Amino acid sequence: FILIENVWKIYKMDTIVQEALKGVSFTVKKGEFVSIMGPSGSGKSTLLNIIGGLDKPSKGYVEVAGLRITEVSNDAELSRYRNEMIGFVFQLFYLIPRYTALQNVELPLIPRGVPPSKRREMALKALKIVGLEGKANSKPNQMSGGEQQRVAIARAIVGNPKVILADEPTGNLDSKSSEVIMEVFKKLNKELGVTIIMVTHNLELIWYCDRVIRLSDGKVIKIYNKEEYEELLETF
Amino acid sequence: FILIENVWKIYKMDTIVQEALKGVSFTVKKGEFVSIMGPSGSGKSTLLNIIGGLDKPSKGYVEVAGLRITEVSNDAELSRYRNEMIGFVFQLFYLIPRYTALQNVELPLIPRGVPPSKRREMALKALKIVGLEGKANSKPNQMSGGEQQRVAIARAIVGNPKVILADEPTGNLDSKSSEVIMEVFKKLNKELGVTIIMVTHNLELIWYCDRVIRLSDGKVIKIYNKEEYEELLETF
Ligand SMILES: Nc1ncnc2c1ncn2[C@@H]1O[C@H](COP(=O)(O)OP(=O)(O)OP(=O)(O)O)[C@@H](O)[C@H]1O
Ligand SMILES: Nc1ncnc2c1ncn2[C@@H]1O[C@H](COP(=O)(O)OP(=O)(O)OP(=O)(O)O)[C@@H](O)[C@H]1O
Ligand SMILES: [Mg+2]
Ligand SMILES: [Mg+2]
Repeated sequence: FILIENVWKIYKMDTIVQEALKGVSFTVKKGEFVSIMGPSGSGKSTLLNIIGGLDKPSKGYVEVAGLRITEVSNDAELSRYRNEMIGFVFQLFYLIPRYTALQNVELPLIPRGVPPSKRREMALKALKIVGLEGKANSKPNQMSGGEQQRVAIARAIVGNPKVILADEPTGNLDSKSSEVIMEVFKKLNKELGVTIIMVTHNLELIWYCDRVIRLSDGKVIKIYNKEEYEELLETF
Repeated sequence: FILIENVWKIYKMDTIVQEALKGVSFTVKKGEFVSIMGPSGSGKSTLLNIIGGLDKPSKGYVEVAGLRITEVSNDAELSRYRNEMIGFVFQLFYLIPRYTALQNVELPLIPRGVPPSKRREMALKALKIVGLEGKANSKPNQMSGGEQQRVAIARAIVGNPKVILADEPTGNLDSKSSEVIMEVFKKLNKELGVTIIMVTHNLELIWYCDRVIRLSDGKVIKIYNKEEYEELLETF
């Protein structure tokens, strides 16, 4: 369903060349829940941005549901892919400061032509799912870090995406709020068959996943299935 | 050394009143390493911002090293307090996008009149301590989330502050990088006697602390000393 084939990402900055990804290849089946782990700077966000069509690889390609997204040159087609297929949770949230939580969550529905009253209803429902209907009219600077993160998650799920790409979705959340979010992802995955790729460094969240892909220094060094990572974690 | 007395913070937004802090009182001894824990939205960042003199309480006061900072009306005196006493690590980093990592870390030294070559030397040393001397000339958008967070930590420690206020300093870091940061804090605390107040929801980091202050819904519900929290964590 998602095919990542020999993906490289090389940044050239004046005198320095930074190889963020060095030939990453793996596949994700439809309806799988996979996590990507690895040290700070190992290339996790870069990889997720390329899978989400927000960035282009320097080499290699990515196919999602049969579409080779890395070779779509037409911006309109690429943004339609992103808008209809993908719900993206960014590591630094990227909420629009002058919009309320509700307006931020409605955003993905606008290009689809969803009428305003229906949009509001869907956005309020998504905010309720993450426990924040009370903050619907608050702006980002009127909310805590974890509340902003949960608004970003509500925005990612509001459009019923086929794929959720979540970059450290619980980095600013306490364990209770993290559990709420993981239960939301689990429900979307088990009941609606949503494919989920989640970057995290929180070992506690691995139990929700079918497989764990370990990145280090821009490369995949190991892929664990459930039995293998359970064995690994038991030793901790 | 740090006295927080009946601090309230009430936000009034059009029709809604949000009580973020409802009468918080505690003291921190000089050289203590304390952590503040609590659910998302419980008031941790609001409290830390008030202790750091970045925000004023609605009621109550805060004294640091004998200075009642909440009643200093002169902005210049308040910013001198902040600049000379406090190293602040923000939850969302707040690095200046157009400055390099090195320039961001040098910032606290400028109001003190530290000469440029000395500033660069001190900033590079702080970046080395957090493991990022290789990124000295990179801008924030050329770095990963965890790398930006570590630059923010380097900026907080570069001026040898007496007090470090760290808001979720390891939220975006993997366990190895988190350990590096905690060892930096531990060293500053044990060897230089720096007083540290750290907001976190990572239970693994509590072991570094002398006491844990639990906030919930804007109030202190419990303060644990080392024996008490060790007992609590053993049951986990
Ligand atoms: N400027 C503001 N205006 C109105 N309400 C605010 C403002 N800033 C914070 N709040 C509210 O005050 C409460 C406490 O916020 P605070 O940021 O201190 O929480 P927190 O404990 O740091 O949470 P987190 O762990 O999610 O970062 C939250 O419910 C938040 O919505
Ligand atoms: N625009 C850019 N220009 C140059 N280098 C970059 C750029 N973006 C990222 N990098 C570098 O590429 C490497 C990988 O970055 P990436 O953000 O993917 O890491 P990460 O695994 O998500 O880390 P973290 O866990 O800290 O978020 C890092 O060393 C980073 O400095
Ligand atoms: Mg990242
Ligand atoms: Mg906070």
